[in-house]
Amino acid sequence: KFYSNVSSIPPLQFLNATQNAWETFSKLAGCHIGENINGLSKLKQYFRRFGYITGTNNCTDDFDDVLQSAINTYQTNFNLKVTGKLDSSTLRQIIKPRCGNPDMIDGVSEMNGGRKLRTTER
Amino acid sequence: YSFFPGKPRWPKRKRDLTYAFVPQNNLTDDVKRVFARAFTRWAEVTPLNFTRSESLLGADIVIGFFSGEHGDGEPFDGAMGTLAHASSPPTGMLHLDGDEDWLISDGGISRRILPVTTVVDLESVAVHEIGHLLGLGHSSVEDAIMFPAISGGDRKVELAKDDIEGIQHLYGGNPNGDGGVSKPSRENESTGGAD
Repeated sequence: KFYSNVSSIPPLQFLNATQNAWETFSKLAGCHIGENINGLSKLKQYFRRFGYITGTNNCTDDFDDVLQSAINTYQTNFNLKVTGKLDSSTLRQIIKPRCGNPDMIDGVSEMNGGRKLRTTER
Repeated sequence: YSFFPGKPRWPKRKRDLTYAFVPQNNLTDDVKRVFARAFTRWAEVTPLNFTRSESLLGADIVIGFFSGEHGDGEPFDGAMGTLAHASSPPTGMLHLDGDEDWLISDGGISRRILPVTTVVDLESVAVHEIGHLLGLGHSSVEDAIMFPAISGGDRKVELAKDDIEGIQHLYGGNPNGDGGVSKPSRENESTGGAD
């Protein structure tokens, strides 16, 4: 649908502001390495989708070092405090609508000053 | 700013690029004007020119709205989530998610046009995706057009210093312009120079 101006947008659209498949990641707040939480596999798929995890192995619900490394790189790319954890500021950024092009290609990121970062799923 | 691997760009003989819309979308002139304005923003700071073609045949850039799986292996995911994607040069494919609610703004540069909402400003996304079509990757600079994310209700259409430096690294500046450093706003033009 196209709306030609702000006043033509039905009020329902404002109420539906959280309608987003990635909103489910919010429940992962506070997860840390070593945990097995339902939903982490979907988050790994998200990171794979945008180039933060490479490799072809199945994504599991384990918060492993692969996921932690992906989070570290993501936090670096988005100027967030690098904690390796799913803190609230990181999750707020993750669930935002975004471009479908990956941030990293072949495991290499040129975001944030061309720092080369690599994450490989084992 | 960043580039695609290998830093692909449009070849030197291709400074006048044509773009066409997928006819099945039956886009209105208002929607097409949004893209014209978006192209103009990049044309102002580069030697590139963009002209709309009525035919897909021979067009350098093809723009279309699609839902779900649409043949390129990168399915869209419904409202919000991923909004659009674009290819690196010289492929010229710009796909937007047909399941989004798009706002066709008639200009203005305000950063937040709406409170929290699921409506996405089309011009903001178009300017970003054209950056990809020209060879830019994502940027970590939050004010840059090439920053990967945008909140529903936000509007960001003006190229930042980071965007201009990146694109001019690939193509150089506009020989008829001022380099884009202090360009005046052209928000209120009806079609921009690209059309």
